[in-house]
Amino acid sequence: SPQESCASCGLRTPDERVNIDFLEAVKRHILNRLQMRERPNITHPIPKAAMVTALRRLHAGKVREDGRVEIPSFDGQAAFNNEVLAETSEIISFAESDEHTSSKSGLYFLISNEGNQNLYVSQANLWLYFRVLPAGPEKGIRRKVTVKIHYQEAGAVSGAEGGPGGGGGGGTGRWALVEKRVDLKRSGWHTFPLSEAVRAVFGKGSRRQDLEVHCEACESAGVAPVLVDPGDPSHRPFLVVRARQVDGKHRIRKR
Amino acid sequence: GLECDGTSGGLCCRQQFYIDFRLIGWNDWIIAPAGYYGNYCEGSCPAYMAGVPGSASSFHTAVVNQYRLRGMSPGSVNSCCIPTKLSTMSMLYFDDEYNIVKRDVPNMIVEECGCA
Repeated sequence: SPQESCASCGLRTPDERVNIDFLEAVKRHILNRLQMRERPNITHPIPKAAMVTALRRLHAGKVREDGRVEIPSFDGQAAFNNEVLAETSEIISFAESDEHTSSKSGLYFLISNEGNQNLYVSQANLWLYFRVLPAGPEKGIRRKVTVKIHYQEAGAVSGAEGGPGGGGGGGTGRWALVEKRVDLKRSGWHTFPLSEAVRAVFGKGSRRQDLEVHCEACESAGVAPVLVDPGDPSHRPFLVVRARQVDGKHRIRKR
Repeated sequence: GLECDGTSGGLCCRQQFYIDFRLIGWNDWIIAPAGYYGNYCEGSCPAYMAGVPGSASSFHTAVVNQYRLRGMSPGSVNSCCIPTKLSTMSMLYFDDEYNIVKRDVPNMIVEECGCA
């Protein structure tokens, strides 16, 4: 055969075994490119309402009424003319809470850098929904509240007792603060920059991002941040992390 | 680049191969797209096709191709049908921790094949 040295020659044999092997090879290829060993085991899917809300906030107008995501460039063929992009990731993580989170104001996210040892977090934002309570002050009035979000700094000991204001969390570790003044006229979503916090988690090889959310004057203003509430999946807090892969071996340096 | 549509005459071409994630049971963790174009290259690469595409861009390649056409191949020619153009695919999926991940994976889809 003239194609002895050519692996792609002579594939045209209608053999079912070849197709099965080929399918397996394609599956393995996809997993490799996503840096996964196996496909994730999805036993309890995220409520669709939470997922749709998160995607709708991020890709306004691209989620259809039936909840299906419409992202034109997600059709592989449509990406034909695109320049080869830098390998980027966007991770949407939904808030969790458990008995270890110190109080009603505590929540955590599980995000890991596993398999992506050189992921650089370019941006991370927490999305929180604030509900204007019906029993609050008059409708239409602007309410100015200060929201404080505490997170553990890099190098802090995770899992220790005590936290911001003695409320639990990471006692011996130092807690950093993100503070934002929020002007509320009606219920809605607000973002809080947490790039440093997520970098700290990735930096120490941890996968758990603990947060404490405190809202000053929220109660008197008739406003409440919605934390993890199983009865309200549409307003579940979420964290959006934008990261890009950096090649540690071939860095360009200017001298 | 030729498409393997029965008219390529067994020459190096791109074979389209679409995998619907529903059919392999992967739609529970891959949100978008609905499937993957696992296109591949197949077919023969006669000596005169080596260097295509882009053969005209180089004077030296043109000379070498003329030699090949006349059966006077300079050295042994081991030409192979390979992807010559690849494109990026964006994926939206759940990871092990139930996070939604959107990732742009470069060089995922074979757009063109050629002999090299």
